[in-house]
Amino acid sequence: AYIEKIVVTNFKSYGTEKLEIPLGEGFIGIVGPNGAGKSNIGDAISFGLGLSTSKTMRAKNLTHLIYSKQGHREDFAQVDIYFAKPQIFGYDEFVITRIIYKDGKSLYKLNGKIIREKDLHLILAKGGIYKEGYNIVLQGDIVKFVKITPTERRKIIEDVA
Amino acid sequence: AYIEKIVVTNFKSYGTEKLEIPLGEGFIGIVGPNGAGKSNIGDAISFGLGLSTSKTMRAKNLTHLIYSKQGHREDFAQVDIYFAKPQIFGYDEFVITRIIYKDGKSLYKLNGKIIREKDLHLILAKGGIYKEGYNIVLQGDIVKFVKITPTERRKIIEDVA
Amino acid sequence: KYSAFMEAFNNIRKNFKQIYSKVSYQGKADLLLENEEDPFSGGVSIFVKPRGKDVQYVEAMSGGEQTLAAMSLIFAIQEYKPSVFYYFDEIDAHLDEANAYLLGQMIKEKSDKVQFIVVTLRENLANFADKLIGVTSKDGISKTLTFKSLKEVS
Amino acid sequence: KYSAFMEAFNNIRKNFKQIYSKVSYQGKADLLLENEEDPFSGGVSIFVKPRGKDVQYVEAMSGGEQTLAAMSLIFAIQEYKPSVFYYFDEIDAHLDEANAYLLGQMIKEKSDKVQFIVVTLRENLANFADKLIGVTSKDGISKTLTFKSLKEVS
Ligand SMILES: Nc1ncnc2c1ncn2[C@@H]1O[C@H](COP(=O)(O)OP(=O)(O)OP(=O)(O)O)[C@@H](O)[C@H]1O
Ligand SMILES: Nc1ncnc2c1ncn2[C@@H]1O[C@H](COP(=O)(O)OP(=O)(O)OP(=O)(O)O)[C@@H](O)[C@H]1O
Ligand SMILES: [Mg+2]
Ligand SMILES: [Mg+2]
Repeated sequence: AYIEKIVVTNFKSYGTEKLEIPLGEGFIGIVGPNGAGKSNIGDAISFGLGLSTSKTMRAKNLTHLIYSKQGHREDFAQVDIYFAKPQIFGYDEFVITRIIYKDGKSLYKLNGKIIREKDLHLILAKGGIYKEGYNIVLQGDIVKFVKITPTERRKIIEDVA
Repeated sequence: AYIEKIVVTNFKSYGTEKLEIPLGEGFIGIVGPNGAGKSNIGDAISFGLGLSTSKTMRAKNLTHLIYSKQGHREDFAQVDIYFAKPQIFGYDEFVITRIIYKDGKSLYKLNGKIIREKDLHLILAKGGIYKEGYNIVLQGDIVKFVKITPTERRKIIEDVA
Repeated sequence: KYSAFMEAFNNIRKNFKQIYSKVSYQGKADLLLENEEDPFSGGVSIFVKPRGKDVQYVEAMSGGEQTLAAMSLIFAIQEYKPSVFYYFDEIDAHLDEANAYLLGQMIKEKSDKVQFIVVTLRENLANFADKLIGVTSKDGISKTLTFKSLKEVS
Repeated sequence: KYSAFMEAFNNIRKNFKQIYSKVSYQGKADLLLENEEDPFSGGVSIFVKPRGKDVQYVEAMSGGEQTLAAMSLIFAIQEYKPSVFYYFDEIDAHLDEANAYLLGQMIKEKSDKVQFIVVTLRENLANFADKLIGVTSKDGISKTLTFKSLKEVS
């Protein structure tokens, strides 16, 4: 399985038009100038799959992920993550949607049908995707793996086991 | 004034032979592979002038700055910092020496004569050099200037005033 | 629980030693249980010995050396229990050109089975990608465009 | 004490606005007193508005944007009360090629009066240096060699 594309609406710097961000199989490089919106793609993945906190997505709270211009914040932000060849999750189609509303409410959908976060996480685990997992390394974080305490490192291995 | 050269003996990765590291006027670039010893030059400056703690020089304590090979640590480490055109400090010659001994004792010399750290710092202040000053930015630290609290930022400006 | 942990630990440890040796040109690294009889009463420590050097405290290592050790551990876990995708954001920030190249090569090798989404500012790492997503912004609005290699752009 | 602080603050603030505007191609930045009547009962906040964007929380800014703001503040202080030397270690880690070039240019301009010792892994920043100290290590022992430009080495 792999992420084929991400569709974002009102998410961080990606403006108000529904925008398709292609990804695809293999080694995908994300390049561009400082401040362009590269790390925001990682935030879209983390947000969409419910893998992190607003702090790690550099937002004061989840509503700060909603596109805002000159003090005007949109009513909601939506991210749709499309997985190709998703049989490992037990599905032939696998689209995860998450919406955050201006009032702070948030919901998830799997293939268009509402799902609870913890049930989504049980399914994602089949693809080796976990909350606080080790497949997502945010900007500046790489060295943490060697700087954590021995006990924290043991816990990482326990989680994997 | 500028640092003309640094002479190191048994300091960090610079081995047991007395070694002269040339610097000089203007814009000096320090280049080389990972792990070569580039940042250790910054540590030599910080150590020699007494501007930081052992933690910021990545040593468990000052004696870890002494060159060590296969468990054998030398008896002392010495750094000599030569300033050219040092009239701003009130001197025609300006060589700062600092020695750290294996037992943890440390001393400073100015032009070969023992000096106390706080007296040295009063002289260095004439050249805009302060402990915890803003002229030394260690690896990974650049973003701290914008991430500190407003109160800490005010204190920085107070120090400069 | 003990046997599940030990199986994971032994596999990850074996991978870690082998991967680190490769990226550090015969350097050595290891993972050790602080308490061998009762692993859960202690942690897992990491030992790194870059080529030609002594074993070092991880805190004393250079930024680039720490990155190589960290990447080796991530790949060690990945070889034991892969995730379907990995997202790395500027993990090459403190790597010299040669190590950035080596990392690009390693990711390329592993990407036949696993998806790697890698944000980088380094041309020599971007050159290993199967395709590139270029991100730009105008008046605060981001957009993307897709191309095969950086040569198309410059 | 109040007047010494206000003189420093006003000068540094003026420098900061001007330098940031230059490195960000007409972006805006400012330093503000949290408490204008009694500066010492509040802190100094930093506001940054990159070109084409809104004013942002510093935490929401990208790594490269934060580096530009931080460098602008360091140079703002430097223009008010210079130190005789500056030591910068991999401050370009999160800068794209264009911003690394701009930073190299800026350091070069200021280096006629002030010494800048700059550790960098980036060729396009090293190219601005007056001379280069190459550091290498063999069997764990470092040594240096001096050259004028990277072209001498490759
Ligand atoms: N809710 C939002 N609305 C509008 N813009 C936002 C929002 N949240 C973040 N941004 C903008 O996104 C930009 C940061 O994008 P991002 O961190 O993805 O950049 P980047 O390409 O990774 O840059 P760098 O190479 O410097 O790391 C910031 O300029 C920020 O103002
Ligand atoms: N007391 C010591 N004795 C011997 N070697 C030491 C000592 N202290 C540190 N070192 C070695 O110095 C090396 C680190 O050097 P340094 O941090 O200067 O590298 P660097 O050139 O800045 O690398 P990078 O580009 O990765 O930041 C480490 O390999 C460490 O083992
Ligand atoms: Mg980024
Ligand atoms: Mg370094």
